[in-house]
Amino acid sequence: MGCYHSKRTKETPGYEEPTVLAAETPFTVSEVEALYELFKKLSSSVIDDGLIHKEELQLALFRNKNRRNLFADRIFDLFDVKRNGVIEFGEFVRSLGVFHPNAPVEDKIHFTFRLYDLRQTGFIEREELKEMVLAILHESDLLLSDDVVETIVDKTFSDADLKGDGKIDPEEWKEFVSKNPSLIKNMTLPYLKDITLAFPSFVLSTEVEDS
Amino acid sequence: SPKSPNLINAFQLIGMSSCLDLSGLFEK
Repeated sequence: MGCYHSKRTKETPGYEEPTVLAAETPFTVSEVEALYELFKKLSSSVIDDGLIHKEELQLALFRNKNRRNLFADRIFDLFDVKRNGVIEFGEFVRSLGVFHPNAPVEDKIHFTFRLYDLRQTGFIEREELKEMVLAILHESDLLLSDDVVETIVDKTFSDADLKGDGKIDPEEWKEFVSKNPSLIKNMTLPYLKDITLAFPSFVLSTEVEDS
Repeated sequence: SPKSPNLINAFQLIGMSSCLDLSGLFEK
């Protein structure tokens, strides 16, 4: 009962039991099973090996597997907890759990800190902030003079760097986000509450894709 | 005052990146 895909899942590298993942995340067992449907779709879109490769994340985000982007790289790196170049099912569910509407705000703040700490020094540094600003301007085809960019970066950095030591630490980041809650808006995906409707894993899939 | 009174927060600007909106993962 309820084991119709157990044979297939046993063969999937990195597969973890939904009951285990549900116990560690805000998801129910049914939601984890629904996420497995999404995971299968994403992890077979370029290389059908049951693992999400960077190209597959890029394809899902941009509809283009070759389009690279600083932020997509950082998202991939944070999801790839084992740092082995692929996202396994357990990593996918645990990472998406942070984006659940019921996930602790602390977890969302921590995730964004790690996202913006590009060089993983334990601090968000001014150069990293400028690099990210330049990346979003490039991505958006927005043109701002270097003077304007410098002014924006300086102002934001001085607002966040309460200790004035030239770097933003996790404590300062938490304080800054509490004053600017919109900074973690992207960290909540309402879709995750309806994931069983979008991917009804309880309906036996025919595995036949429309093209 | 010569200073710009309402500069956009750099992190808000960064948050506008489409890559940081993972809702694309759920699109059919």
